[in-house]
Amino acid sequence: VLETTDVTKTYKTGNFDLTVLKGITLQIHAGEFIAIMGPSGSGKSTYMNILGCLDRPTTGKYYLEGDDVSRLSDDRLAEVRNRKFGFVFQSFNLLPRTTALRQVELPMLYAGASNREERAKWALNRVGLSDRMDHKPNQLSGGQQQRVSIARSLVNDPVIVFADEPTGALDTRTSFEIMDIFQELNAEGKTVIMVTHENDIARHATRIIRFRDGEIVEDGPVLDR
Amino acid sequence: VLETTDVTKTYKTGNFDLTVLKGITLQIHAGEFIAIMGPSGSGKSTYMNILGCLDRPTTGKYYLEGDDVSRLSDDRLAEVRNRKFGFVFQSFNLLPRTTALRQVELPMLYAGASNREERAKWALNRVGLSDRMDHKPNQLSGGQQQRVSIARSLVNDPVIVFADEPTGALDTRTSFEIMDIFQELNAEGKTVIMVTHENDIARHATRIIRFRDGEIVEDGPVLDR
Ligand SMILES: Nc1ncnc2c1ncn2[C@@H]1O[C@H](COP(=O)(O)OP(=O)(O)OP(=O)(O)O)[C@@H](O)[C@H]1O
Ligand SMILES: Nc1ncnc2c1ncn2[C@@H]1O[C@H](COP(=O)(O)OP(=O)(O)OP(=O)(O)O)[C@@H](O)[C@H]1O
Ligand SMILES: [Mg+2]
Ligand SMILES: [Mg+2]
Repeated sequence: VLETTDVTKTYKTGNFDLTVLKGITLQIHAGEFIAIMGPSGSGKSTYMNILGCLDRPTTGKYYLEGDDVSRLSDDRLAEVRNRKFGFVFQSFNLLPRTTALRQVELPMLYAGASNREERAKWALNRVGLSDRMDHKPNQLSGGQQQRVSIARSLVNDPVIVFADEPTGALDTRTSFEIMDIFQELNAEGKTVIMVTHENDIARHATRIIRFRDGEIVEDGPVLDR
Repeated sequence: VLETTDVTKTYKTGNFDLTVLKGITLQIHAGEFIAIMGPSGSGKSTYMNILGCLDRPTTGKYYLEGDDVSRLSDDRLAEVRNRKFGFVFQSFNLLPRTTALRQVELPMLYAGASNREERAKWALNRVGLSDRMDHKPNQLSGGQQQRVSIARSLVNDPVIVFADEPTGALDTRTSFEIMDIFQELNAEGKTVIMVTHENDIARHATRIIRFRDGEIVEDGPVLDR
């Protein structure tokens, strides 16, 4: 389980402090499929990055499977991220001169996994990109780049997938195909934490949490999926 | 008016040629608000880039206000882009270590315009970013970066705005505010050519053109806007 207690995040910008998260207290249990929604600038990515151990809160506590994250060493944190988490970043974060196949192999390289090429091909096929494996990012459409990012998040068989706007660049049909993948992962017991602006997409989750101005204003189950 | 006659685009990738546009013949008249839709990878951005003189077709003709674009010098093309066109790129294309205010001032610098700071502030205010002018891209949310890109497309008072997925990173309310801006521009006589995956967004246009596998499969007015 992931639990944050009164997490705040403040950025220092020039003359003043900008408090972006204003006391987030939340529990996410294993096996949930969470959709985080809210206006642009409301703190979703900031909070997601904290949950994914890519950033630290300014104040407050974050417990990951009972461990206080602030007490974990950087090595331990990197290990958790590499072995347990899969990330789909809002900006995709692909390497500029790297083929789709290599992009997807990369997390496995860090994790020392075997069968890297086979698994990368499987993941790319799963997101409909079998015919684009040798393309570099500047040879891929926007939606194709996004899907490479999604494939990359899947290959280490993560316990938790963090997906920040995973369908923003996708047409409706491809978006729903990606949601099928996430629902399959969730049916296998994996936890999926997704940020989305699209109601149709959020409805694939089991629980919706709404942010506004750095606070949670709504938290409840998805009805009528 | 913009007119393409049997435009194709072929990329050479390793062992074979990938034909992405397979003969696009299309007229776009001044004052139209076009929404281009279609599945991921169907050639929308490729075609948009040709219309915006950022790329050239492999074969076929492109007439811009009666002039054969292939006969225009590079200087002339750059002048047309800088003075007449505004671009919202699918990947935003912001400069990494540059404030929002500077990003938006930049096209005016190239065009030799006056009152750059004032106009940039106006454009940023118009997209709801008055309070983020001094933020660099890594200090902006995804949707805020997109809006900086939109503000930048407006400041040279373009005759034609090319907007490639301008609302993909925006929440619904902010998306509709951006559509209000584009409708205002259109009401002033400007031409807007937008790629979008979202039906709600496309309905703000006056005409929808659908791509599939590099061809136009549908072209008609928006009814019941
Ligand atoms: N430089 C390139 N080299 C090789 N193939 C390319 C190149 N640029 C694009 N492609 C391919 O051309 C096709 C069309 O790309 P394009 O970016 O026009 O699609 P799109 O319709 O904008 O898709 P999306 O909705 O995902 O943004 C894609 O299949 C892509 O892989
Ligand atoms: N490094 C930073 N320095 C200063 N301000 C920042 C920084 N990162 C984010 N912000 C600000 O914090 C706020 C929250 O950003 P965040 O990326 O969490 O928003 P978001 O909810 O993901 O929005 P979007 O839907 O547009 O992606 C924004 O107003 C943004 O300008
Ligand atoms: Mg975000
Ligand atoms: Mg595109």
